[in-house]
Amino acid sequence: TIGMLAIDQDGHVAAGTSTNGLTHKVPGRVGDSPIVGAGAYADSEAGAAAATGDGDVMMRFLPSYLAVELMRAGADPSTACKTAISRIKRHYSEFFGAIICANTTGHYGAACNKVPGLSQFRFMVANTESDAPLLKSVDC
Amino acid sequence: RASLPLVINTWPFKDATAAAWDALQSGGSVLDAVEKGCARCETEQCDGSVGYGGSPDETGETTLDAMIMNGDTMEVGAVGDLKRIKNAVGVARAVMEYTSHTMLVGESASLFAENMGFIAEDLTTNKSMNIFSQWLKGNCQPNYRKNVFPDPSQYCGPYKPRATLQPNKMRRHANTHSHD
Repeated sequence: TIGMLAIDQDGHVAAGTSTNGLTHKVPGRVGDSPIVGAGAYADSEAGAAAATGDGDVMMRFLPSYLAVELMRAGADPSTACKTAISRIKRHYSEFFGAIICANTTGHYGAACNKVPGLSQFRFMVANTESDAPLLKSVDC
Repeated sequence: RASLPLVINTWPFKDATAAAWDALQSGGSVLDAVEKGCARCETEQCDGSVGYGGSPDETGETTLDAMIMNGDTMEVGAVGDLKRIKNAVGVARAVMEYTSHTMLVGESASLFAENMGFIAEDLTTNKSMNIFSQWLKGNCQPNYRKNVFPDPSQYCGPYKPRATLQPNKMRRHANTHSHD
């Protein structure tokens, strides 16, 4: 799955996702990616967030919506992301998942849940700081 | 240090980031940037978890999910369980721009896409067929069934519901290679 956030210099914000979902899923199964507030959420007054992972679990907690609302209340993107992850972890300690967050000033962050196979989450950033996209990572 | 404009995306899909950034730099909107970035991953089948030819379901079919959201207007376009159309995020944007709905799913979403000019094509590849056939040979493990018989941790379907429900102790199977 790819989840993407874009913010232009005028503060317009958009978010998007695209995935082919879980392998061997039951036919008809839809994951979190296309569910607004779960796979992604954008509000030009607060910022945007996008999630990836075990969509069957993550969608139940609307992590992208929660992260944007926390940023609207003044949380920095990293804190907003971590809080969204810990909300899920409280119920599903072993869930596989990660989230990226960005606010309207161009600050960004990410968080993930540490499980076997996911101890570090890598994501891409492009802004005026460098010509080419930068590979970033956070420890889970 | 923060700076605008900004593009950020999950996973190390660098080409997608570059496609979105180029869209912004050449005067495109943030919607254009997100659509072009996600579409690049659909074309490149990013790590097998995006686009055609990946993650076959229990019948061997690849289906796609996508959404796009405009933070200025709070408009959303989304598709779920999309069949036969490769550009899922493009269809999601078409839902947003050519209907007043938010989400279309399944076969009907594919017919909507064809009516809006998207090309219908097979989303199956040798790779996805191989993933599917190996799975069948391995007694359909893992799968996402529970409270059914025959025992889904041992056998393929078809399955029938059990009379009694077991407490939810299902091991979850999402991982780096199979996730949303």
